[in-house]
Parts: sequence; C-alpha cells; structure tokens
Amino acid sequence: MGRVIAIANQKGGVGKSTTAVNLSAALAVSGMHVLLVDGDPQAHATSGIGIPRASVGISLYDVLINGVAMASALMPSPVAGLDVAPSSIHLAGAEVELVGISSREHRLRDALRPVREWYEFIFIDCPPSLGLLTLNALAAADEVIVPIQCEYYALEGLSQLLDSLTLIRRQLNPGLRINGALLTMYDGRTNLSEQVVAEVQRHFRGQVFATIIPRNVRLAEAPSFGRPVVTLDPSSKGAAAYVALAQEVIARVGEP
Amino acid sequence: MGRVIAIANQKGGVGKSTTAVNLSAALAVSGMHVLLVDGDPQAHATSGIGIPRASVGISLYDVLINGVAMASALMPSPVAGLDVAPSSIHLAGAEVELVGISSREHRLRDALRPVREWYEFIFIDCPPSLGLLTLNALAAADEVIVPIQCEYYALEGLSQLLDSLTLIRRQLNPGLRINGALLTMYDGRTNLSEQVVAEVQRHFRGQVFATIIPRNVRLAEAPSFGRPVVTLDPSSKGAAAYVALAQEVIARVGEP
Ligand SMILES: Nc1ncnc2c1ncn2[C@@H]1O[C@H](COP(=O)(O)OP(=O)(O)OP(=O)(O)O)[C@@H](O)[C@H]1O
Ligand SMILES: Nc1ncnc2c1ncn2[C@@H]1O[C@H](COP(=O)(O)OP(=O)(O)OP(=O)(O)O)[C@@H](O)[C@H]1O
Ligand SMILES: [Mg+2]
Ligand SMILES: [Mg+2]
Repeated sequence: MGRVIAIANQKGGVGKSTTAVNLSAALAVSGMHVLLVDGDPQAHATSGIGIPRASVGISLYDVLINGVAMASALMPSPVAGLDVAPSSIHLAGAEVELVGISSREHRLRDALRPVREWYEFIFIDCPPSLGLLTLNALAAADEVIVPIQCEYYALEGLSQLLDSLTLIRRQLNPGLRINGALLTMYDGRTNLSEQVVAEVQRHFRGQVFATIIPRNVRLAEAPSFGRPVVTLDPSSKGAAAYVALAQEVIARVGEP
Repeated sequence: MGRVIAIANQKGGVGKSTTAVNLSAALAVSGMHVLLVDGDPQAHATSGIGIPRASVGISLYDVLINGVAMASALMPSPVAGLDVAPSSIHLAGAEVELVGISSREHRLRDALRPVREWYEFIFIDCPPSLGLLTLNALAAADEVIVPIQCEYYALEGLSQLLDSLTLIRRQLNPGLRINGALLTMYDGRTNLSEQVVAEVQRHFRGQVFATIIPRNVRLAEAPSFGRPVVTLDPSSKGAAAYVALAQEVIARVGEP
C-alpha cells in the first residue's frame, strides 16, 4: 500500500521541489516504484525531473477541477520506476476555482485512491502557501516532510506551520503524521546555519532527519539540465545527501 | 504624490521581503518618507523591520476584510521616516475570504488612497503566489520591482509572471509599469549566476537594475536581529547594494 507523503512548507524557496525531485528519484533508482505528484502551479517538480512543459497534456488541474481520472494524467519520467502526475500553468486558477466545489479539500485524496496500490511511495510537491492546493495535499497524505532552510526567516514560519498541521489533523485528516523535518541548504561556514539547526532540533524534538542537505551548487544546476542530481552527478555531495535521506525515509514511519 | 511600488514574484525565496525591508529602510535613512505595506501572511517584512508580532493590533487583514481605515493600521517602525502597515497570521485567511467580497482586487488600492499623499514611496511586500493578496498589491501599484534569484528555477517562472502582469494591466490596472528586475543572491564564484544574469538581461531588455544584490550572510542574519542590514551593518556588501539600489529607484520611473 503506497505511503503518501506531502512535502510542504508555506515559506518560499526552502527546497520543497528539490527534495520532491531528488528524494523520489533516489528511491526509484534504489528499485522502488514511486509516483511524484506536482501540486505547484510553478511546475518545478515536473520540469526538474525532465518532463518538458510542452509535452504535458492532461495535468493535475484536470484531475482536481474537471474530475479526470488520475490514471489519465500520469506520465512516465526519464527515471525508471518513477511516474509523474504533472502540473501546468492552469493549476494557478485552481486555488480560487476549488473554493466553490464540494469536498474541495478532498479532491486529491479521492483521485489518488485508485492508483495508490501501484506505488510504494507517492510524494506530493506543494506550493509556498497554505491554500487549497496545499490543503488537498495534506488531506491526501499519510505523512508530511517539512524542508527547512538553515536561515532565520525559515524559523519564524515554523510555529504557523505546526499550528496548521494541528488544524488539519482535527478537521481534514486525523491520521496525518510528521515523517520528519529536513534541514536544507546547510552552510557549515556560517554561525547562522548552526543556530538554526539547534533551534529546529529543539522545536521538532526527535523528528528531525539525521541527514542534513548541504548547500551544493550541483543541486541548483541540475534543474537546468532537467535531471535529478542523483542521476546527473551521483558523486556530488547533494546526491549523496538525498540517497542517505531516501534510506532514512524507508526506515521511518512518522510519529503523530 | 507617493509612488506605490509592489515587490512581487510568485517564485518563493527570491528576496522579496529582504528587498522590501532594506530598500524602504535605505530610502528612509536618505531622508524620504516611506510606508512599507506587508501583504504576506508570513509577516516577514513586519518582523524584519523590527516590529514584534505581539505588538501588532490592527493589521492589513482588518483593512482588507473588515474595512478598517488604513490610517488605523499604520505603525511607526524603529527606523525614522519609515512607517509600516503590518501583517498578521489572520491574513492567511484573506485569500479565501476575499473571493466573495465585491471589488475584491481593489480593496488595497482603495484603502491606500487617503494616505498616499503622506509618503514619497509606498512599498508592498507580496507573498509567493499570484493569488488575491498579490493581485491587490499589483492593482494598487504604479510600478512593480521583480526580485529574481540568480538560480535556474527562478528563470522558469519569468514568462508566467510577465504574462500575469500583461493580464493585470488589461483587467485591473492599465497604468502598471515595471520599475525593474532586480538580480539577487548573486554568487560570482558560480557559472550559474552568470548564466542567469545574461538570460534575465535578455528577457527584460533594458529594465534590469544595474545594481545586483550579492549573496551576503549579513543579509540573512539581519532578520534575527529584527533590523534592516542598512542600519545593522552599513559597511556590509549587502547594505551597500541596497543603498545603491535606492538611488537607482529614485532615478527611474518604470517603463510599461
Ligand atoms: N541544497 C541546495 N543547495 C543549493 N541550492 C539549492 C539546494 N536546494 C535547493 N536549491 C536551490 O534553491 C532554490 C530554491 O529551491 P526550491 O525551488 O527547490 O525550493 P521550493 O521550496 O520548492 O521553492 P518554492 O517555495 O518556490 O516552491 C532553487 O533555485 C534550487 O535549485
Ligand atoms: N542577498 C542575500 N544574501 C544572502 N541571503 C539572502 C539574500 N537575500 C535574501 N536572503 C535570505 O534568503 C532567504 C529568502 O529571502 P526572503 O525571505 O527575503 O525571500 P522572499 O522572496 O521574501 O521569500 P517568500 O517567497 O517566502 O516570501 C531568507 O532567509 C533571507 O534572509
Ligand atoms: Mg517548489
Ligand atoms: Mg517574503
């Protein structure tokens, strides 16, 4: 039974899409059958895994708004074992269009039900907000991974995010667990990174991944090649970190 | 007559709040009378300029949703000459609550009208989305500054943003001009930065600020002190860049 894991944080630019692409690719390369759902209108997970915008026909928009079956939206990716439910620019309209639709927060959960058995892991990349697209992802998910950039502003949003998760557990998805907080863009040369790591470990007591993703230029370059770093440059520090993370995710089942 | 300038880009983490805080502070320090409107529920411009969350009473939420007068929401900031219309966590609900309100995109424009004459510059920090909060900012603004991180994903969103600006000009605000594209977090040691700079200059032909904001750890540290870098560490490269940008903004009146 596929584990559905949302990758969410309303703070922008913390490494959600980079984590969605590289973690799902690392698991696929290790032999797992993985689905990557791109819930962000920016479609960075779609392009980051190597699917050109122009080749996307049916996207997540059609599934959420027009009730098209999820199976019709799925596309294979250049990585064996990894399929994608692509995003498109139309998804930008979904936040407002969903407001008037019945059971608006559960559209994604219901759409995923027929395909969950096909996969061992299903990851959902979220946009940088707590709007209806992210709510759909959190209502559909069993667990959530929270990427946290090693910078001060990223800390400020944590209590807002934890409060939102409590609300979601109460109203939409009582079983939602935190799989872990993932520290990203760690730069060992700055005190700031050290301070943030200590603070996050205090906030998330025991739910912080041992793997810390370092700031690594290959991770920033990989999207311009449309390839995950784990296949573009497996010897890079960025690739090694996501391979280590994949092993931790397999081992952990999140705590409430 | 105050120039209203929105700071917008739907891509997350590109330096919108950092620019809003430091550019408005640099202009205030040079003697201008400036208002900083925090249109992001994360409230990073509010905390970054030094206003503790706990001291915010009436916020932008009350102005946009409950029709409270803007003058009642304004607070002085620790920087002389710089006032703030603070954000709060309630603003997160505004995206959905605004959907049902008449003239929902013009609430901010109408609220600013009585106070525009007080200021020479009014900056609006936007959240990382193209939802109703950003639409309100772009409908209220005379000009827009687009921060663009020197990374590949930041490039991908540009055409989406330019298309949205065209749509906004046609439907909400015919006079909206691009004041300039601002390159941020430039790291001269990587090829990636160079490539992005060249690409952005091609996209925005002539509308790119000569000032490029370097990646500078003091800019990332300043929010933890609740102070703009231009007053925290005026000798830093980050402060010098925002002071130079302030001079350019004064000199430029944007082109359509
Ligand atoms: N560990 C890393 N080292 C260096 N660069 C990174 C790293 N992780 C992500 N990046 C780069 O930082 C930027 C932000 O990352 P990314 O786009 O994945 O964040 P996001 O949270 O998905 O952003 P958004 O909020 O816009 O969806 C991108 O340009 C990405 O290439
Ligand atoms: N020039 C810079 N050098 C180093 N760090 C920077 C620079 N500009 C911004 N930062 C840091 O990068 C992170 C992202 O910047 P910021 O929060 O201002 O972006 P944003 O576009 O406002 O994000 P969001 O989309 O979440 O609103 C912050 O931690 C900030 O402190
Ligand atoms: Mg993303
Ligand atoms: Mg911001």
